[in-house]
Amino acid sequence: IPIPLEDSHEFTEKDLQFAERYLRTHYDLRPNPAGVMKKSVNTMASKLREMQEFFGLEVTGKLDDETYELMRKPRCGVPDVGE
Amino acid sequence: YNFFPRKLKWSKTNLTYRIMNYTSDLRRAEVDRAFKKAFKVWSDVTPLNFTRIRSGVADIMISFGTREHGDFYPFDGPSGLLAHAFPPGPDYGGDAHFDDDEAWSDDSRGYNLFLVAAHEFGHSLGLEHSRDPGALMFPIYTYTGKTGFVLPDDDVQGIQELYGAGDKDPNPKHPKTPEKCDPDLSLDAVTELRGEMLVFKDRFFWRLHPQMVEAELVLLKSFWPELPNKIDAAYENPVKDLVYMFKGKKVWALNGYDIVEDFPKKIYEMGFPKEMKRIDAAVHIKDTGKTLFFTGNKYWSYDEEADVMDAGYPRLIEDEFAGIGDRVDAVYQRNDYLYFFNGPLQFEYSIWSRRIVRVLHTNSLFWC
Repeated sequence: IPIPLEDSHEFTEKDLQFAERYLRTHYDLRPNPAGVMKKSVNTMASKLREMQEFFGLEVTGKLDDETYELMRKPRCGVPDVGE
Repeated sequence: YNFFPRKLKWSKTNLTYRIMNYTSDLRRAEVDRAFKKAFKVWSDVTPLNFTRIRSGVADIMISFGTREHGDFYPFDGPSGLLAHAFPPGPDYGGDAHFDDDEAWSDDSRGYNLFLVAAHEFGHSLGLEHSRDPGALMFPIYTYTGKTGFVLPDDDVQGIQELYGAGDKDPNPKHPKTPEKCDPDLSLDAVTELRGEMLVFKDRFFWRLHPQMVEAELVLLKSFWPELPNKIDAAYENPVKDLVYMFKGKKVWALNGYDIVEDFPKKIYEMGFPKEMKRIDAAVHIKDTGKTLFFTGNKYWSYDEEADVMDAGYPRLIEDEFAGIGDRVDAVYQRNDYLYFFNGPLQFEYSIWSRRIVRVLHTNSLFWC
């Protein structure tokens, strides 16, 4: 899963799948056709930046503990941005 | 606050709602009451009226469901997604769905149905999510306490931009979220916590990371649900890795997110006079191991090692800290300086030379 990560991260595959699903649900991340990995990393980074900016977190475009912890919080299912 | 694209809204003020089914977590009457109360949150501040119908198609159809429940936006089991709603419009428009894999309650247990419903009906009326962590329309759930809910100002601004104001607002004082660069900013308390600085104001605190300029604004209850919505004072004892928070005659000891067993205690158990009503500010001096407590125009010194109030106190603040005024809102230590907050000003006091060396704006704490 093309999610930009801190080098020291300890996320499992399951964590990354959760994060991707979260961005798809709330930040309109579009599933990319297989094989277009490079572009999707940028898309993922830009969606992470959108989320971090929305919640006033440090905008890194990378999945870090703070961002992931916030993703785990109970919330409304309506997207935070866009259509 | 935010709106949906094309600023979707209802073109009429008389709206209907229908409760299609019920959760088994609450009695029907409790569910009815929660939804009615949730609609009143919005009708109190707009010309909108909500009428319940029990058959046919209502503008806002309310239902409980789990996982895939018919709208291609599946729920996800316990926690995570709690509910969702659709912006104003025909058919699905305005409808609100609640995940019945959640434990719904009418108090702090599980998820409070009234609070979630009031949020979802905000969507049904045309509000998108707000970035204001104090707003009802903030996307993350926080139980804001059992005292009467008052719609925050951010939400009122948003909904009134769509529908205008009503003529019967029973609670016109809607809580505002503090602005960190407000020139008149005053504080309730300041403490360190494991290297971060926490700055308390009303029901919020800002988290200041040493390496970051931007402070993150957080609802107090989203970290510590059992704490009151506003505190008087706080300090960290780094040796014990505990933060103490004070409100009125009570003190809580916190280890990270957790409240230490046997707390809250009464402040007189620390050695304060029984008639003491509150503490205004507190700071732990690392070098001496003493904690200073400020109340009114006096201050006390507490020996953390011996867990006992030092003899010869209280003393007048003016005698030791001349010039900071006879009241302290908050105080913290940084290197060899104490920073005393009094309204919109902070006084930088040199511990070494025992005098004030600078007077700053309170909001300069946030690089404003």
